[in-house]
Amino acid sequence: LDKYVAAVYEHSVILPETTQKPVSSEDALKLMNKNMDILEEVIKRAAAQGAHIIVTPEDGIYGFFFTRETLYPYLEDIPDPQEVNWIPCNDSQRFGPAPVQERLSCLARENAIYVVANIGDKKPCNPTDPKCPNDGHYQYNTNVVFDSDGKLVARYHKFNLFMSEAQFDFPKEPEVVTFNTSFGKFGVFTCFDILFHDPAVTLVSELKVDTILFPTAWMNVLPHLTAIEFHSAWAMGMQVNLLSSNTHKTGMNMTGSGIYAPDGSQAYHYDAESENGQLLVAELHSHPSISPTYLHSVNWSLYATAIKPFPENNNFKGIIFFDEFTFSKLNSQAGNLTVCQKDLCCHLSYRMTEQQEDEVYALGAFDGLHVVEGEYYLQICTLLKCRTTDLQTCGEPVTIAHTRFGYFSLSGTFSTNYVFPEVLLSGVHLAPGEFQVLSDGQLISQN
Amino acid sequence: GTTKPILTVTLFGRWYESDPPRPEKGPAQL
Repeated sequence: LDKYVAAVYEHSVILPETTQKPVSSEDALKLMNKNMDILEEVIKRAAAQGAHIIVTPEDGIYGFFFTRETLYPYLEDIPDPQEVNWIPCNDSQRFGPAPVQERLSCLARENAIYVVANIGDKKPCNPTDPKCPNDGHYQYNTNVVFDSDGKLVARYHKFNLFMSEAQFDFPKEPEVVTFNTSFGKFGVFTCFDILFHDPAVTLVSELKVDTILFPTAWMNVLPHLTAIEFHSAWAMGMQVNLLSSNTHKTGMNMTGSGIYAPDGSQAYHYDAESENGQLLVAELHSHPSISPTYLHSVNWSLYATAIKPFPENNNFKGIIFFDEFTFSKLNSQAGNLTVCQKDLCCHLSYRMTEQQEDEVYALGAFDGLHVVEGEYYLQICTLLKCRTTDLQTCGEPVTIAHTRFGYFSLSGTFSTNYVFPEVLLSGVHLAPGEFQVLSDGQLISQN
Repeated sequence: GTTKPILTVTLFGRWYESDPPRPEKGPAQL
């Protein structure tokens, strides 16, 4: 197929009651069945709309706030689909009790749709294994994929666990999990994995997958790490389809799912108000690398290193998500501006058309190691609205803006070619079709 | 121009080669 229909579901997960004592496996299954009752209805709706595949979120079946011990009743032994040919719907007891895999498999089979879900895997280990936990087993945050016959075709153990996931173990090596379909080659990873090289970049750059399946439980952080913003940018930067299904829990800043293609979002959902779930369905190219809009190569530093730097204004420091940026205020209605930090210089050309007097914008640069919820090296160029006219608020989260820009061009002297172009509009909206990336590394407004 | 005013326009670069080695131990409790 040249094209296929993808679905993602942002699920408002029903959480178990917080407990220090593990519940029985019957009570654990009761809770998981409540979530799967909702997923069942959604899977039927997606299939009725012609979807070939549906992605559901990380923690979408058992929720969160577990210890290692309280999670255990929710886990099942998930076999390696590379080694076994298994349709749990037909033979659920083959590898021990597997009621969750059985139900997911049957939903896939009965609705003739690929189903992607996130559940927990347990694997006994030998005490002679120096890494074997004291309780004698590993437990993994796991994505599973069932094909339209209900067969288990992929299993992925999350590698880059988020800091609050002490209930899980990570695999010794990153797993590079792919599978082929009549609508392209797929890869899979989970949530925090997207910020790291392995397995995320390897799947795209070396294994040449067409679409990434991405269950997540993403806590939004403005101005740069809101789910819809960063995930759509990653799909554009990597030139790959990304099916991102977020858990919906506004109290934890979790919302924002989308069907993202290399040329922009095809459908997205962001709802910080209600506690409702949302199904998204959209058509994608099965092989985006041979679609007409595919960008074959971008040299992200070409323009920025070729031009003579623009004048620098009085710089000042500001914090974005614990990182100290160097900022420069946009002092006039239009102009050219450069701001540098260490090896990174960021250039901006802009023209405001409706400047609001009570709003201040700044150009910022950051070149350094981020060391808070994980350790990863960033080089960031950003044009942003400051929270108030006080420059000390530049970099603080903002959701509403009124100043209009008629034109912008942003570029930087990046040391890496892995650069993700983010544009976020007032009200936390994406801007598909309203900006473009040039092959010389400029991010410019479309008109 | 854009349909709504801009909150942020960003080039978010990840320089993977400069990441520190991965810790042997798993993540700490938040």
